[in-house]
Amino acid sequence: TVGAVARDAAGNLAAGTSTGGFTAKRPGRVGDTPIIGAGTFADNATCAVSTTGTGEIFIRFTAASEISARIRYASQTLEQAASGVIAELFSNGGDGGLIAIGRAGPPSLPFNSSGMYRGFVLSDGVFRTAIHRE
Amino acid sequence: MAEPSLAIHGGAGTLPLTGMDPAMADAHHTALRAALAAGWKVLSKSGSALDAVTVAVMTLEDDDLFNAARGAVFNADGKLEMDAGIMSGRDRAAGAVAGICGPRNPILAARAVMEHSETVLLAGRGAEEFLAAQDIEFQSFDYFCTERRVVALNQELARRASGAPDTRSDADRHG
Repeated sequence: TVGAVARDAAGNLAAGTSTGGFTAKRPGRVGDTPIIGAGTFADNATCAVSTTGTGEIFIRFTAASEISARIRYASQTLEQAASGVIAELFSNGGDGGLIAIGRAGPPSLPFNSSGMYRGFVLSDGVFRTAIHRE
Repeated sequence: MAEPSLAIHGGAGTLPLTGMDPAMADAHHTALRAALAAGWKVLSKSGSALDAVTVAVMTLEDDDLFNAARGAVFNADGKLEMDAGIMSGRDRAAGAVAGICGPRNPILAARAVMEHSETVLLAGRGAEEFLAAQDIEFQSFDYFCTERRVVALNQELARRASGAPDTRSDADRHG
């Protein structure tokens, strides 16, 4: 699975996710990637999210829109909401990670698996990438 | 005026730290930076977040290092099924495709559903018929059929047939 989230100069947010699923999956099985609110979500008022991992758990917990809800209704920061959802998924058998970006500030890139191919760039234009827990 | 920013992921199916030689790690960092560069080129010229996300994901889809499009994994029947979703925070417009194979860039397929259909999610043959009428590049099965993914499929099918426990790494499970 691959994904991106972005905030533009006008303050608009967007999210995109694309996947092949997992190796030797049951024919016809669809994970969270195309399920809006689970693997892909964007709302200017809160955040944009793209996820990767055990799709069934991310669907059942509507992971992406859950982050938005915690920001909107529990006044959590992006980092609190994103990390909290990843931790809760892990305790329910969901491993993987996500990237999220809010109305302002840096993105959040939490994961509970052994690693996540990831990167981000801020308004300084510097490209930062990582794979494991570096 | 907001501060533009972009984040990307290439999936949680990373090779274990011990199993990744420096050349492999460098290849992944280079591929991630290429996707950041593609998206940042849009944002740094005051382009839209939607366009930045689209080109960043397309760059990752085109790279067979990652499990999407060209690097997609096989299902248990040895076939390729791809899924994609895209969403605009400005108006909550959204588009998604599931269970398709053919478009070189499934993220463009999802965007076509968002921009040129009355639906949010289109799946299977109906989705492929709709997309065939859109201005989207299709590729043959061979384009998506990478040796590394064929090997991973055969290893997993052999394991299942043997009844051996599932000790696969994140890379093998998540593709």
